[in-house]
Amino acid sequence: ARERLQGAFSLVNERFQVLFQRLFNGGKAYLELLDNEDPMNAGLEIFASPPGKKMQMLTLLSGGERTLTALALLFAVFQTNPSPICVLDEAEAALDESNISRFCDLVESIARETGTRFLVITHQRLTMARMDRLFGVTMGEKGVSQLVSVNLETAVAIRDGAKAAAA
Amino acid sequence: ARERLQGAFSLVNERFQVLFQRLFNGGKAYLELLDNEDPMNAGLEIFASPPGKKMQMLTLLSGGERTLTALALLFAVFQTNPSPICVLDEAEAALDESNISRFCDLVESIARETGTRFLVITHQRLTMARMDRLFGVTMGEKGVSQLVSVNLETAVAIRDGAKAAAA
Amino acid sequence: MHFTRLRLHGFKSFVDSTDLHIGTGMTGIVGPNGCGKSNLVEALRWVMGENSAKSMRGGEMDDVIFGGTATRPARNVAEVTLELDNAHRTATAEFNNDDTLLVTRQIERGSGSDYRLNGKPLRRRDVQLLFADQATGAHSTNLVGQGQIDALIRAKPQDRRAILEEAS
Amino acid sequence: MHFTRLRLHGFKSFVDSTDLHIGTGMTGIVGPNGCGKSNLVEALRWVMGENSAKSMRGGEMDDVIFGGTATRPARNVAEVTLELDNAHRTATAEFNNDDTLLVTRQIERGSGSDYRLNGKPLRRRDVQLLFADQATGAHSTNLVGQGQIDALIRAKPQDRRAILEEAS
Ligand SMILES: Nc1ncnc2c1ncn2[C@@H]1O[C@H](COP(=O)(O)OP(=O)(O)OP(=O)(O)O)[C@@H](O)[C@H]1O
Ligand SMILES: Nc1ncnc2c1ncn2[C@@H]1O[C@H](COP(=O)(O)OP(=O)(O)OP(=O)(O)O)[C@@H](O)[C@H]1O
Ligand SMILES: [Mg+2]
Ligand SMILES: [Mg+2]
Repeated sequence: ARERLQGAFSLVNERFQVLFQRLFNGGKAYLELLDNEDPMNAGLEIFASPPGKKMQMLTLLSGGERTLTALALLFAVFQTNPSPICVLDEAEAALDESNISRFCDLVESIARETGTRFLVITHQRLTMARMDRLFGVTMGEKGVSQLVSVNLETAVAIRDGAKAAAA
Repeated sequence: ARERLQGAFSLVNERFQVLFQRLFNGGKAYLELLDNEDPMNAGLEIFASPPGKKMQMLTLLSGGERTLTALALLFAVFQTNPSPICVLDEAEAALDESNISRFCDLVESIARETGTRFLVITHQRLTMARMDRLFGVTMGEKGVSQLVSVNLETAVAIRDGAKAAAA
Repeated sequence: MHFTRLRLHGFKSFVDSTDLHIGTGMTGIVGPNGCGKSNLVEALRWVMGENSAKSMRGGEMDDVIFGGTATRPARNVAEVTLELDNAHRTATAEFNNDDTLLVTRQIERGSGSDYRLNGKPLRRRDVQLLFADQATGAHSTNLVGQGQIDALIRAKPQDRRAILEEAS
Repeated sequence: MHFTRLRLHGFKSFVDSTDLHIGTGMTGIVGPNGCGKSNLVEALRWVMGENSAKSMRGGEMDDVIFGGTATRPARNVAEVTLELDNAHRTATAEFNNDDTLLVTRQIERGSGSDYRLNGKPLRRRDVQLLFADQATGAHSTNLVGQGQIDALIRAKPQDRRAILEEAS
């Protein structure tokens, strides 16, 4: 069991280092499995430095930097053992536009690589524009949700709560 | 002390009900001070129902609805005892565009009413457009922050991490 | 195996029967605050066997049943069905006999949840196993809830190590 | 009283001396991820007497001192100054003699923080009192940190009650 964990760890660590650099367009990061007497208590440590910055405590990272680091780890695990579905509920909310663009590149390449179907809930126009299809959720009747297939223009209008979109 | 708390409570509750309706463009909410044997242990309960929805557990509210409810309470307290400064670090991140617009209306009216100076950190174009002035924070030299006065167009470019903005 | 369709009926704000077709690649879901997007995500976790009412933002599991609005009465039953395309026969052995698998969970106010697979009653543990064999499940890292993306960063190193189990 | 200017020098990513002019109405602060916006907000809380390193995202208070980059060495001193316009003489009695109040906090690696008001040494407790009399302070609800807006909603009812103290 301990060997299997070590094996999984090496694969995930390798991928994490690559994905981090893709999301940050540079920088350096790696994982460490702090071996404990008791493998049940081994800790997974994360070390990350965005481009040009020193490696410091993970907690000092900004909101957007934490999201990118978390995404790199999440997808490193995912690539190692893909599943048929992946759902992201406003996962990119803290990102600025250039990081959202790299986030979308990564989601798209993972979708193509693993054949996984993605459900991406978003308020971001950039993300909507990268999706293969869009569904809008509306409440024409208050408190009652309805699902409707939409194009990009209607999606943005619905997100903005425009009355036109309820038609 | 108990009377003073009760007095503060009535004022805050009154304002909370008004601000909630302004932010939600309707709906109904109120506070309750659950009196305890021990006033040190009295609890402040929040009851909220967005327009057209039933009053349910607060935890069932959506991300954006929680933000609006929290803002209504925050500013109700603030109006009751204003201070010279108020800082909001990406407080409106979870809001869709029509709610951001109402959020900005409220911040502006409180600023005018109390003379408070607001510092609003934001990634949202709509919010930037409503500010009286804008400062951009950049890292032309990696890891080193610089502050620069900007107009709306440059602000959006900086947020998007555009190289042009670093000039 | 592919996830092909999610149907909701009486689940939270989806009181009327709603079909979400899960296509290939990336599907975007948009809408204003409070319209029901996260409710959709929770419906998927719920049919996979989520047993914590708190992680569904409620106090008890009955809270996922449509509670009524100013103009509509509450319901007493909520049902979610997940359709799986099993043409390549990659499902858990005992459930691997059909091209299409329909996993259904139904809850009735005051009397708990029932699970069914292609109409046949099933225990929650079997549903959870079916999805665990697909490297997914109500609590797996590939279902990222609202505000949960940095959970991995915030977690203690010991708790973080658990995700390596998902990778092995 | 008005808050008119915040100056940072050696504080987190603001290694070079930086002046933020706090004008009337609403001032927007923008920039890409990781550029230093939240660091600015923390500098304001810090000069007001914040004593928890954890709430500044560090392990110990020395972590707010510029730690160096790939191309610049670390510093050993960080200083933040907050300028207050006291023309209407609304400050706490013992500090109410000047038109302008300059509150400065300086930290030196390994030897802790010093506070000064218009050059005169001051205890942290006095700084906290000065701001408390203005219905503000490092922990008051009017300083909303990133991800903290729904703290009031998430809080236990007993803890929430504490904000009524701020309103009285
Ligand atoms: N059992 C229920 N019956 C009826 N309505 C419910 C029930 N449970 C939750 N709701 C409603 O669903 C709404 C929340 O929906 P949801 O969280 O999916 O919104 P959202 O689209 O994700 O919004 P946001 O963009 O703000 O995150 C709430 O307004 C709540 O009142
Ligand atoms: N002591 C320090 N010395 C040098 N750099 C530091 C120090 N402490 C923090 N930083 C850097 O400051 C950056 C974080 O800045 P900040 O949190 O202000 O970003 P932000 O502009 O708010 O970004 P976001 O939009 O993602 O929230 C981190 O990259 C971190 O490395
Ligand atoms: Mg949501
Ligand atoms: Mg920030």
